[in-house]
Order: sequence, then structure tokens, then C-alpha cells
Amino acid sequence: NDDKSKWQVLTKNLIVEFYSNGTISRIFIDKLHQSISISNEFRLYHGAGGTGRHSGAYIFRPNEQKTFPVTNKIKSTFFIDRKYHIVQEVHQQFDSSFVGQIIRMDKYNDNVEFDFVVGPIPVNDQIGKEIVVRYKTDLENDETFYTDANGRQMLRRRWNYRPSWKYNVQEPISGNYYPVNSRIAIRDEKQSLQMTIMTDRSQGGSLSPEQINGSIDIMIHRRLLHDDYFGVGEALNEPGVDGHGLVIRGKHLLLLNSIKQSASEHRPLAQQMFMEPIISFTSIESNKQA
Amino acid sequence: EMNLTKMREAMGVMQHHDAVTGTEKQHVAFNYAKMLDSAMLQCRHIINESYKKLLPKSSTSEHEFCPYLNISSCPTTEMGESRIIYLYNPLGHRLINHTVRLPIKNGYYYRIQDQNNQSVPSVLVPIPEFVQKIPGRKSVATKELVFRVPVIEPLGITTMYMYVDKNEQPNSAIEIKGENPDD
Repeated sequence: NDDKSKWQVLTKNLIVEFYSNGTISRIFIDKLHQSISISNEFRLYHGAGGTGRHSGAYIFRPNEQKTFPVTNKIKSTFFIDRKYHIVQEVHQQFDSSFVGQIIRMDKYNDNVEFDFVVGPIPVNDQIGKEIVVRYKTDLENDETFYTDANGRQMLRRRWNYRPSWKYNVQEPISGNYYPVNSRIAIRDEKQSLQMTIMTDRSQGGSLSPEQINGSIDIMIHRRLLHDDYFGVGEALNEPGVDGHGLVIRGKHLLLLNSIKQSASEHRPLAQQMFMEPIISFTSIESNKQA
Repeated sequence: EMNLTKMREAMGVMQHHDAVTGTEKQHVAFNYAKMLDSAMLQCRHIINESYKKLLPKSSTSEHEFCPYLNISSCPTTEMGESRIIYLYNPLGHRLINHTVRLPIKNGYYYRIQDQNNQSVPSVLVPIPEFVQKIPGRKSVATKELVFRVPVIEPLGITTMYMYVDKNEQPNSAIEIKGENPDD
């Protein structure tokens, strides 16, 4: 790239641009001659505790109606295979030791993979925390987003709105969270662009309360210290293998395409994600195998 | 049939509302994990039996599966020994240019060949520290061997060979060095 402060990585039809600190800044769609600005960050909610209804296994209920940054400082390393173009990835280690991420791009595919490791969530301050990953863009989605219904049709969701009754908002954040079984998307009708995030497991997702246009928040990990009194009888505080809290590793695939083309891209990709080839090894001698 | 039924039964239990939503008690969650793992073992046994029917009668070897690949760990590939790798595509459509990542240990040279003994380009990428330090990960792998499989047919099996050498070969995997953009 001519601008030495930025790095550009090519996929099949996308150009993904990074700032010099390794954070994602822009995606260009080559065939459409369009681009969007984009950022990706980890943020957290403080789970409701105290004397009222707690945030817990059954309900997501933040203490305050806002998120806090997990971390600001980041150490990034680029791994670019300039010979075979098999590997193009950025390893990001955040200054808080409990979050790390690899962003992968592939010359033969048009998705950007975010492979994250989160945990154990620190709770030394006796505050339960719920971690979200945010994809913030300049798309104009008219406060509307789409989530899948068990991998079937995409359902239209609107901020503070229910299609069949007048919605009186009591819980501005959790009242707008919806199940995301395999994907969540926002559309910009004017630019005819759709950003879809594919998840590798069921999660919760919404628009970002701090920017309800152009952003997607997906909850990826939770650690809470109180029971929510809905029946489970214990706090959502998984010990993990060493008793210090659970560590999760997961991935999101980001797709950016025209609204018209999006479904033909995310539908086969969802199947591919859920039914990834199985690798097995054998000690059979190669001549017998042949 | 009995082995398959074990997975059917486990999946039946997992469709209980608390397993779907994650609202079960912790000791129940542990039990669900145990139940699923046990059922998956039975299914692997079925796959092994199927292979035995396809392969020469003299071959008695068992397949090793890689259930820890999600934390970049695989005891079989990390031993520093050559292996045959099978990739099964459970999809109803072709997989093109599928990327495979195998955790490996340092100190050896690795190369990949396809079933026609043609060399397949491969690279070595470090496993980041935040992955290596995942609690419970008992692995000597510090790098991943990455290569592409050009085509896996629908419901098809593709065979690749992973060769481990003590000395560098002309087609050994290239190590990708990290670049710090601020530098």
C-alpha cells in the first residue's frame, strides 16, 4: 500500500485494510467498487447483581445500559505468506491477558475469519462480566438487523420494536438481544450492501446500544456471580479445567457483499462451518493404502 | 446399530431445554459433556470398522481422530512422525481449496504430498501464546502446518501424506516469519 501506515491484504474479491497497530480499518469490495469503514473490538457489560433480579443463566441483564472496553492496547504481528498465499493472518494480543485474536484472510475465499480466545474472565472485583465482540461500520441499516431462526429463514429485527404489539421498553439492552444460531446481518439498502457475521455456535446478538446504525454486537462469553432465581439455583460461573474460570475459543466469519448476492454466499458457508471436514490419521503403510 | 443408538440417545437428551440453552446446573453440564464424548467414541468405532472393510484384510490399524484441534492440539501429529491423513467431506457439495491446519512440534521439517505423490505447498505458522496458554491444553505443538487441499468430493475422502524429516528437503514447509507493522 502507498500509505505506509496501513496494510492491505487481498482475498478473492475483498481488500482488507489494517492500521499499523494491526486493527482492521476498511474493507473494499473489488468487484462492486465499494468500501466500508470497519472496526472490531471486545467490550463488556457488568452483570446486574445487588438486591434486584440478577443477570444469570436464564437472563442477560446488565447493571448499566452501556458497555466498557475490555482493553485498548494491542500488540499485533502479521504473518503473510508471500510465496504460496496459503496464510494471511494477524495475531492480536490485547494488553488484558484474557483476550487474544487471530484475523485470517484467504486468497480463495471472500470471508474474513476472526478466531478469538477469551477467558478466564477476571472477577476479582466481585463483578460478573459479559463479553461482547463488536463489528462497527458506516453502513446505514435503519435500526434494523436480521438473525436466523435455527439456520432457516432470516428474521427481521428492529430496535425497540415488536411487529405484533406496542413495545414498552423496560430493559433497553437485553430487550433488544435475539438468539443467533448461525448468523446475524445488517443491510444498507441505499448502498445495497449486506454485512453478515457467521457464528460457530449459538450466541446472542443485537445492534450496538452505543451505535444502533452500522454495528453488530455478539455476546461470546459470560461469567456471573449470582443466581438469577429462574430455577437453576446457581451462578453461571463455569470453573474451567483449572478451576479459575472457563476459557472459550471460537470464530466468526465476516461476509460483505451486495444484498442480492449475500444469501447465495452465507447459506452454503453455514453448512460448511457446521460440517467441517473431519481429519483422522492412520498408521497404515502408504503402499497398502494406495 | 447399538453404537449409533448411543449417539441418538445422547442427542435426544441434549434436546432437553436446559442443554439447548445452557441453563443446566454445572454438574449436569459435566455429565452432558461426558455423555456426548462417550457417544462420539462409539461413532468413531463405526468409522474404523468401515475402513477395515475397505482396506486390505491384513491391515489392523486404527484411526486416530483429532478432537483437540479447536485448541490447536493433536497428540498424533505432534509426535514428529510421518502420517497419512484422511479428510472426509460430510457435505453434499465439493469443497475447493480447503485449508487444513495441523499442530506440530518444533525441530523437524515437514512436507505434504497428495495421493499421486505430488508435492503440496505448505507453510508453518506459530501458534500464538494466548492459544498455547489455554488452561488444560497439554500440547508440545508450537506451530501449525498449513496447507490447502484442492478438492474434496461430496461425501468423499481425500488422502494426504505428511512426511517428517530431520533434514530440510526441497519441498519442506516454509516457515512464515512474523512482521510487526510498527517496525
